[in-house]
Amino acid sequence: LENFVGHQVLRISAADEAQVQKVKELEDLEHLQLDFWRGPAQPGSSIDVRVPFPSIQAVKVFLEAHAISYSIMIEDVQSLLDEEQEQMFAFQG
Amino acid sequence: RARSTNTFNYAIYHTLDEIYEFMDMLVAENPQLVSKLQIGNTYEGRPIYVLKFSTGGNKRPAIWIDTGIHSREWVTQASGTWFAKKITEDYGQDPKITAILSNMDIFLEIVTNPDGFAFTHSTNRLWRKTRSRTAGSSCIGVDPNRNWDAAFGMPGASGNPCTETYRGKYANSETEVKSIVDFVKDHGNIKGFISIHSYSQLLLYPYGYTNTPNPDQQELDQLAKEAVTALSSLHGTKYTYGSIYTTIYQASGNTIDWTYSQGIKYSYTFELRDTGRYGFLLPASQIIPTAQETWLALVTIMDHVKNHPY
Repeated sequence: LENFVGHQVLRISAADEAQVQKVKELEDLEHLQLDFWRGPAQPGSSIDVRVPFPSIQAVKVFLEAHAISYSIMIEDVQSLLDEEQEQMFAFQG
Repeated sequence: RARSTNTFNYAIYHTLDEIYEFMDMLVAENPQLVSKLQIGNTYEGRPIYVLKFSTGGNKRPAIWIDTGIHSREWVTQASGTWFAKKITEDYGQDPKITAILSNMDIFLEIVTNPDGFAFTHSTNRLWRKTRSRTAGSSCIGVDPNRNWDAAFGMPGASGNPCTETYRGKYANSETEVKSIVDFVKDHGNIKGFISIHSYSQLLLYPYGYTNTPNPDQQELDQLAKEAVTALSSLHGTKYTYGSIYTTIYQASGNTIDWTYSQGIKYSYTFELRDTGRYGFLLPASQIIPTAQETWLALVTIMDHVKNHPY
């Protein structure tokens, strides 16, 4: 199973069109390996992105540098997946 | 493992094999109402099944519901399983479902992307696309919700095989999509088409590729309002509704733009729970509440389709 230890899901709030465009720039940076769960749309609508552990610092620095607000929606993706697996195994047992 | 659909645990997530076993049990328990059709095979050779709920007749007006075209959206396949059981329970008991099935058939594809779903269980829980290979690229998979022959290749999808919204080389390149296309065309009498995704709590109608309102916008919008009202009445879950383009973002080559272009007026897509706390990793404890509330919206739409023949 692929491991998602340390991956976080950030909820980004782009306040205006310029910030939406900035997040779209982020989307184009393939080396960050970002996984947009909810892509950039219009100002005011949330953007959710899974960020692999090695990219977290870069992404947060980028957002903060452009004054784009965000919160951590999922602190550690793998811990949620572990819970999910445990539930499935518990039922099977 | 469950021995019947009564002992099947609807409140946990299941593997592809378990869901396929569930389908066989449901058919065996309800031979007069439910049958299982194989509409194709996946890229990796798995069968693609659709449950048909019918009380008779030949190619009656029908409603199509699919769940799980994006494999990681597990609450959708789980809800689809619950819907299947609910239909069998309500037929003969609930006046609306009984009336719908007395006049129409319901087709339910619980696992629309079986390869992707199996992959989410075996290798990568967050896999979203199909598992097809693209010549000349090391990246795998196509977004099956950008692969339909509706403004295919226009903005709102990616031409890069390494992205999550990769549209594929050509429309219907994905057998999982082509199988539905062939089925819908061959049937020729599908009047409502509902494609179910998660998450973000939306009920959407065409178009996704353009912000031009569709010709039936007023009616579709009013029906969406009624469906969302019914949904919210159970647990207070807040939904937004509108066209794909205006409510979320431009999405070309999507499912319901194609079904609408085929003359299926009542074409909708859902985005089920959640509010943003878990995303695709919705805890299993929320499966049944999600399915229950969504069911109310589905019945509202299906009832309207039955009452407004065209």
